[in-house]
Amino acid sequence: FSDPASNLGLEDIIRKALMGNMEDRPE
Amino acid sequence: NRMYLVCPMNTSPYVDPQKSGHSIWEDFSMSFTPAVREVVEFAKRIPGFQDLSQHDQVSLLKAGTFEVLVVRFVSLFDVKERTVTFLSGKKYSVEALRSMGAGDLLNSMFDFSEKLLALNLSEEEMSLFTAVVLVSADRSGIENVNSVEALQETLIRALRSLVTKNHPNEATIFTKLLLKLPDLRSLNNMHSEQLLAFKVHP
Repeated sequence: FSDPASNLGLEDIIRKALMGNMEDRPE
Repeated sequence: NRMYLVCPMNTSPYVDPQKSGHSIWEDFSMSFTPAVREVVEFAKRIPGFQDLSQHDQVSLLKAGTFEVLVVRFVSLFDVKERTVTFLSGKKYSVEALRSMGAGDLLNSMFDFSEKLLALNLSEEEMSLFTAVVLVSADRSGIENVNSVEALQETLIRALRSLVTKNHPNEATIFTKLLLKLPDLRSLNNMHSEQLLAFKVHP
């Protein structure tokens, strides 16, 4: 549990919220 | 056997002792998720944010969401009444929250809220300041530091211009605002420590 953001599931929420804009974007 | 969750991103600080740790965590997550989504929507509206790589957008949001929420929800901390308003709208006194285990972080949140509100910023200034908080090139895991730095500098210039225009007789406001950035980092670190403790011992 060294990463508080992952700890909260924050990354998952953020990625899902951004996804609409990111589907066609390259990394 | 923690019985309270003193974060105002809950509907209430009281935790049902019948619920499992997992269930408590799920409820907490459901409670703060809309606020996190709002931060993402806010980020998308920052000119230039969506031109950053996907990796860097996620990294900035992961690192900065708590700080953005602190700024956005500064009014939940009523300095005069010494109360904190939770998401349900119900207010809890500092003394009550302290008896539930709230400590230094609560005091620091009040200090921060008091100082930020004292600057009497407009909605536009607060919004631009929030963008500056989010777009920080020194967050961990940033791949394209130059791009984030360029956007950060543009936002800081815009904030300085707006604050100088709106407060021509208060030359120190812009400096005071920039000095809030390390304060927010400090709050973020304190909050992370509490989160870690909670997750390990829910």
